[in-house]
Amino acid sequence: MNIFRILGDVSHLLAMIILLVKIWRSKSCAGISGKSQVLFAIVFTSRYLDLFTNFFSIYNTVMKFVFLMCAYITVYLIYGKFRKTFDNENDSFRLEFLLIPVTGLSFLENQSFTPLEILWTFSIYLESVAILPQLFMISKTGEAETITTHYLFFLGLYHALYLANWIWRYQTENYYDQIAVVSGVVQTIFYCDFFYLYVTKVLKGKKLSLP
Amino acid sequence: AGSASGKDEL
Repeated sequence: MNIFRILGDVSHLLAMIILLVKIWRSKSCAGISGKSQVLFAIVFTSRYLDLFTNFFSIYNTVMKFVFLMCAYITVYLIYGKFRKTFDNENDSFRLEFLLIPVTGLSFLENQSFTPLEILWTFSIYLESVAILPQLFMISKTGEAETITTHYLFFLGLYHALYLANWIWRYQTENYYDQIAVVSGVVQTIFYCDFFYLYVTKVLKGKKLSLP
Repeated sequence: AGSASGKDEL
């Protein structure tokens, strides 16, 4: 395991913790897309089914378990405990526009036509677009709380670090996974516009608001 | 490329 991979996982974990702490402390999930969080819960569930079939390392098992827990607790806080603060009106992205193409593609383009492999592929494709309802919500309301932008920053950083990890692994182990790499590039591109706004506005102490 | 049993990444 290389430094990019570890830092990528830490960024990913940090993003999820930032979101949980934000919701918990403010007792509100205003500005958070419940749909994106449901998609992430589906992503982890369909990807980590190998918890039951393969053992890689203690690290791998523990992290998968923690990621699953974070995702489910977040969904519970949004649709359960703090549902009164949930901005249903602006969380209006049509999920079928993501789920139908992603499902179709995972059946067409995978490494082997087996249930676990198709579900893994589905989770990779879905992860690359799962943030779109959140970005759509921000573009619709025209603003995001600073803490929400920190969440998005660390989530985007995780994707960028994983790209570096794959370049490293390709150079040192000659390993690459085409499905993961292509999806990883796609999702990192989605964050570029946001990264620009984050650096030019949020880091200079301004709130992220769109003209 | 990794197979189903070689996916150690998260």
